[in-house]
Amino acid sequence: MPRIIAVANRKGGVGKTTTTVNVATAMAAAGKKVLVIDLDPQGNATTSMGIDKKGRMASSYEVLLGERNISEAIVWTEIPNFSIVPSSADLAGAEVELVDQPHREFALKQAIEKGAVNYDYILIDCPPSLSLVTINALVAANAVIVPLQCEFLALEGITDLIRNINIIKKKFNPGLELQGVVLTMYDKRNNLSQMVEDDVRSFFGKKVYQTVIPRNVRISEAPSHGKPVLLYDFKCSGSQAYISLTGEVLKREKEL
Amino acid sequence: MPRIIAVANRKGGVGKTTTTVNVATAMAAAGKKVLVIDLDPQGNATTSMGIDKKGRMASSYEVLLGERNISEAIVWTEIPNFSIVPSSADLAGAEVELVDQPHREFALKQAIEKGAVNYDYILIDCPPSLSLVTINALVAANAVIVPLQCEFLALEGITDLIRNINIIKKKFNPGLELQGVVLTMYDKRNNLSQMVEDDVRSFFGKKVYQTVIPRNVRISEAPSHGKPVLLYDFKCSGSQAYISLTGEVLKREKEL
Ligand SMILES: Nc1ncnc2c1ncn2[C@@H]1O[C@H](COP(=O)(O)OP(=O)(O)OP(=O)(O)O)[C@@H](O)[C@H]1O
Ligand SMILES: Nc1ncnc2c1ncn2[C@@H]1O[C@H](COP(=O)(O)OP(=O)(O)OP(=O)(O)O)[C@@H](O)[C@H]1O
Ligand SMILES: [Mg+2]
Ligand SMILES: [Mg+2]
Repeated sequence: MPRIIAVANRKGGVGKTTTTVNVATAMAAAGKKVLVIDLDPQGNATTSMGIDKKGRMASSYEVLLGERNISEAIVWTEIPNFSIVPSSADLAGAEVELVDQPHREFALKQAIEKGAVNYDYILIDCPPSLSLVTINALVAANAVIVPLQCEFLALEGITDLIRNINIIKKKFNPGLELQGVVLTMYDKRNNLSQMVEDDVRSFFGKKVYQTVIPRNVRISEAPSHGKPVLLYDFKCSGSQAYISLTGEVLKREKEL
Repeated sequence: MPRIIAVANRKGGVGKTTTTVNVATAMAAAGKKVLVIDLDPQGNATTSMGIDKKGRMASSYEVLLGERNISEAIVWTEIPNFSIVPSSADLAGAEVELVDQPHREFALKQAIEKGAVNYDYILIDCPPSLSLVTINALVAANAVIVPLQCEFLALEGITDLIRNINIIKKKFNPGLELQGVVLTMYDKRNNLSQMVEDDVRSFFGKKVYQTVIPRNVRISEAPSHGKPVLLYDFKCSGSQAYISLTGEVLKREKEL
């Protein structure tokens, strides 16, 4: 069975998609067989990999509702060892449709077990909410990576998120672990970033990765070229940080 | 009846809360009686105004579910003419609880009509989703302001959002208008911002406000002081931009 990692945070725009896509790319480059599941109706992970969302027979929506086997939705990317289950706009309706289903929290876990077992890692990009869609990702996952933007408002929701992860662990998924918290969009020009880093490290201790992702315009340019920043500009500070982060993620995987 | 403006965009971290809080503050300073409704379970608007979320008898959650009259949830802020309905973490559960209610899309509209009619303006801060909670805001609203971050990924979801606004207009709220699109976090140091601005103005034309909100660290520092940036640092570029934006918003209100 693959190791399944959810990348989650209810706060919006903190780097969930960017982290999912670039950690997956670095893992694939390290020879791991990786599948990304795009669970966000916006489909930013799908677009970031240059995959078209329209005209697909199956997306993460049909997989979540059990209408299609996950193997029918999997698409190759231009990167060896890296496949993706694209999202679709229909996913916005999944919440209301899942509510009345028995075992609604286990829909994704069951779908993965039925048809996506030949991977080393599965990374799940979550939408900015704690809805049933995100709950499905947390129930299916072995570990969670939480991107945390170096902003005051981003700090606010983090204890709520950790509490919810623990509720899911107790009720549905005893094996779920917080693998780590990664600081993103760190801007060395302003004191706020340093303040947030100090706060987060004193609160979460070793759970915080040593690697901090800097604010780097090459990262935000990359999606318009349909490529992860690791392919768009390998030498930039953003790419180097994601390579270093992936090293830490893989090291923690061995220790867990 | 007050004019009701929803501030919405499914994309996360684009400046919805920052726009809500600062436009409301500038309106209050211009002598308008303003109520902000925080519909985001994260409660960033509530915190940005220095209001404590815990220990409240009533929040936007109880109001939405019809358990409390909105007048019981309204709290004064330190700014004259500016009141707020705080959010609470319980709001995360509102989606599932609203699903089976008759007229579930009209819950907020009915709550406002029952107890919040003595305002000039009501601004609603929406969460980063198109869930029933956001739909309630769009059904109750006369107009929508869409903050659009100057990033490629933020462009991607905008046509989806406009399509959804038109669906709500047709099915539930014929009076709903897109008041305008405001470009946020514009960074003159990188070309991406200029590219996004050119794209957005050619696509949306006059709907885009002339005022562009610059990326400005004073804006992200203000919430840690429990104040809108207009009070935290009146002279900074962020505050001046929000004052100018509010002028445009009020001018468009007269013309609608
Ligand atoms: N380190 C960085 N430096 C500069 N820009 C970044 C960085 N990380 C992400 N971005 C940009 O910031 C925006 C938000 O990032 P991203 O979309 O990955 O966040 P998210 O948490 O997935 O958002 P959402 O909550 O909408 O799903 C994107 O436009 C992205 O390109
Ligand atoms: N013009 C700006 N310049 C610098 N920082 C900004 C600006 N506007 C907002 N911010 C900061 O960026 C972050 C995101 O803004 P905000 O929380 O207002 O967005 P949002 O769309 O409400 O997010 P969410 O989708 O999570 O509700 C916050 O930390 C905020 O302080
Ligand atoms: Mg995302
Ligand atoms: Mg917000």
